[in-house]
Amino acid sequence: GIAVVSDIMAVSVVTINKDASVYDAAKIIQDTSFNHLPVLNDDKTLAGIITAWDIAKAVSLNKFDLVEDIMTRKVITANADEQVAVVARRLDLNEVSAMPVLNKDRHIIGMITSDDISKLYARRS
Amino acid sequence: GIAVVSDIMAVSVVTINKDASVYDAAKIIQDTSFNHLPVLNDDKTLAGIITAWDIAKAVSLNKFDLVEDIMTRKVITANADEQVAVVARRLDLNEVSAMPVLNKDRHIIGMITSDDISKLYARRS
Ligand SMILES: C[S@@+](CC[C@H](N)C(=O)[O-])C[C@H]1O[C@@H](n2cnc3c(N)ncnc32)[C@H](O)[C@@H]1O
Ligand SMILES: C[S@@+](CC[C@H](N)C(=O)[O-])C[C@H]1O[C@@H](n2cnc3c(N)ncnc32)[C@H](O)[C@@H]1O
Repeated sequence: GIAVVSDIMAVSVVTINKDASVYDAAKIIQDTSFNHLPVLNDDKTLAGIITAWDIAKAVSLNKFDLVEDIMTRKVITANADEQVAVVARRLDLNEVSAMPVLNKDRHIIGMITSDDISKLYARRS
Repeated sequence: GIAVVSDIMAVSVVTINKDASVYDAAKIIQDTSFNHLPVLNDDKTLAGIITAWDIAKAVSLNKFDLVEDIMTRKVITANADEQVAVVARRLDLNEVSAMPVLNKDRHIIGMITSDDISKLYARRS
């Protein structure tokens, strides 16, 4: 059938709390090889997203404060039952490479990246 | 016909010299929104690659020296006439999200990313 997000998303998601430091975010990105970390409030709801690109921005601005100072607050997300082609278009339109996948309670249940979608193409040949 | 690298690669490539600073690399990554910068020797041949992920690594190691100190030297590349499916598999196997495209003289003629390949999937629906 048609590929949906839950077919290809990563289900173990590495997150970080908004009160963490930029240094902590850089350490997690290095340790996990993930480029994109959803940022959580204390009640585990989504507060934003911080990426390796944001760390590069912090370096260029010499601004090494808290994650919440350099994260992106308005997060573009996906649902588990959406078609991959729809999510691929959303990634492209918003010029981002990854999106948290949320359930109906807006809790994070996965992460989908352009790497995951590119892999689908690798299987086609 | 079957999609090849030259059909979807970016032809304007932003590069950086190996003697530049990590700060310079971070500034270029922020200004261009590219995550991956091929690093060139003075004779314009490929010396390595530096990415936003490497900048995050430099932050976590507190090591802000020259690009050549934190770049990856053994660069995984692609040719313009290769099938996209073959390149998508190479990205996946090597766990990287972008590759410089080289001509027969090993000069850079483009850049192909998992974002470019994911976009192909967006058009299929
Ligand atoms: C414009 S993109 C360019 C880099 C690359 N395409 C990527 O996403 O890694 C970088 C910016 O997009 C933001 N970003 C990444 N994923 C996002 C998402 N799902 N929702 C909102 N912003 C996101 C990051 O916080 C960062 O400020
Ligand atoms: C393991 S990847 C993980 C992050 C992500 N997948 C990416 O490529 O942006 C990060 C490391 O791969 C390296 N890298 C990225 N593209 C590369 C390429 N085409 N050839 C060799 N190394 C590359 C970077 O220099 C960095 O040290």
